[in-house]
Amino acid sequence: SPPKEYEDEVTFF
Amino acid sequence: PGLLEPMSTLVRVPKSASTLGIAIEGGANTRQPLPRIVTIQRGGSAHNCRQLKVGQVILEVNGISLRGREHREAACLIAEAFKTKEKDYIDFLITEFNVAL
Repeated sequence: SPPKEYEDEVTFF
Repeated sequence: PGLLEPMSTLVRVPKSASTLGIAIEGGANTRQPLPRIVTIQRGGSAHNCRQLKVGQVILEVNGISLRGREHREAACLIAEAFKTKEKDYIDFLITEFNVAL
C-alpha cells in the first residue's frame, strides 16, 4: 500500500 | 498571513438544503495539499448556489485558512461550518487553480 502521505482520502458532506 | 491569493473568489453558499452536497479530497501531507472539490451532488446546498464547481480548490472556510491542515481537520471545519446554527451560509474562498502557495 502507498505511504500515508500519498493516500487519497475523500469526504462527503 | 494575510497575503492576497491570486485569482481567488469568495463564494457564499446558503444552507438551502439539508446537506452541503460536496465531496473533497486532499489536505496537508498529500499530493493535493489544499482540499479540492471532487463531487457536487444535485439537490445539495452547494449545487443550489451554482457557484461551486468540481476541481476548485478550497483555500478558506468562513475565513479560516485550510493551509497546513490535514484532510480530516479540513473536513471537520467544513462539517462544523455546515452544522453551526450561528450562520445560515458558509463562505468558501476558492481558486480555480491547483495551487498551494
